[in-house]
Amino acid sequence: PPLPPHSTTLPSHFMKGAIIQLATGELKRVEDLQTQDFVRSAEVSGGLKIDSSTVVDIQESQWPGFVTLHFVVGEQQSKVCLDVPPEHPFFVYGQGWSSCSPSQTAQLFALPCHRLQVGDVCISISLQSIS
Amino acid sequence: NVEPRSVAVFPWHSLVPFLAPSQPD
Repeated sequence: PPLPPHSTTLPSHFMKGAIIQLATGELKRVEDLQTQDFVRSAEVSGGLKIDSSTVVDIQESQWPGFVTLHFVVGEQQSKVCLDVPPEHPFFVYGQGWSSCSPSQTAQLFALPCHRLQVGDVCISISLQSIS
Repeated sequence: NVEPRSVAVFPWHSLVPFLAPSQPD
């Protein structure tokens, strides 16, 4: 069987007010980040690229208290599953922070979130392929 | 006296998942 997700506690970088350093050196609060901040950071960081990861299914996880998110990732449309706690925020293109349980995200991190839904396109990163 | 508090700064890439697509056939 697959290993359980590593932790039920998320790092505090999702806490409202957390200071985030972009690849350009600019500092922003997590709640102020915009799509362009991620896109620009990936452009200047080298080695990393931003992928569009579309949520195609959201299910209860086999691990209690987790949800399983199914994505299709990047140009290759690769299928990737991720077990996360429902309060885990994802950054959706053109929308901003979104989670399966915006109320839990607000409770734990005070971070305003939309509800993550099937069809949402999230920002993810992968290694830039060398061709 | 109030001691200055250190502020944690997190890198941008820690906020988004690393989803490595499987290699194409």
